[in-house]
Amino acid sequence: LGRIERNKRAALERLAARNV
Amino acid sequence: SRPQGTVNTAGMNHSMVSMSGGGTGTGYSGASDIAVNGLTPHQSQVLNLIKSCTDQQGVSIQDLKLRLKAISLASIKQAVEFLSNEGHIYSTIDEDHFRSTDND
Repeated sequence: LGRIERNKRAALERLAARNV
Repeated sequence: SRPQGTVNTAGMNHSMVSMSGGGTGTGYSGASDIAVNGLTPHQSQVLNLIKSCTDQQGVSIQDLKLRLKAISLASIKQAVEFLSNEGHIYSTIDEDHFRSTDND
């Protein structure tokens, strides 16, 4: 489950980076 | 020496001369490169499917393929990779399962 959280966080960061 | 070719010309009843010319009128012309809100139709279809799944482990590539019969597996994988790079989705239990970041 740690893996999922990690991937999710990484994805959200990518998304945030896109939206800046 | 009997004359051939004059025997059976009468009784040929073509009742089933059907013109089944593949008329699947879906209206979809296969224009998969037109971007809508930055995504191709394939990508947004894949994203919508992943979004609609509330499962903790997400949607598998196989699931996507089953539900998006019109899209090839290669295109699905391509779309998934793009969406993942963009941060719209992320892989869960393994590299074949994906969830959306947008739905919570």
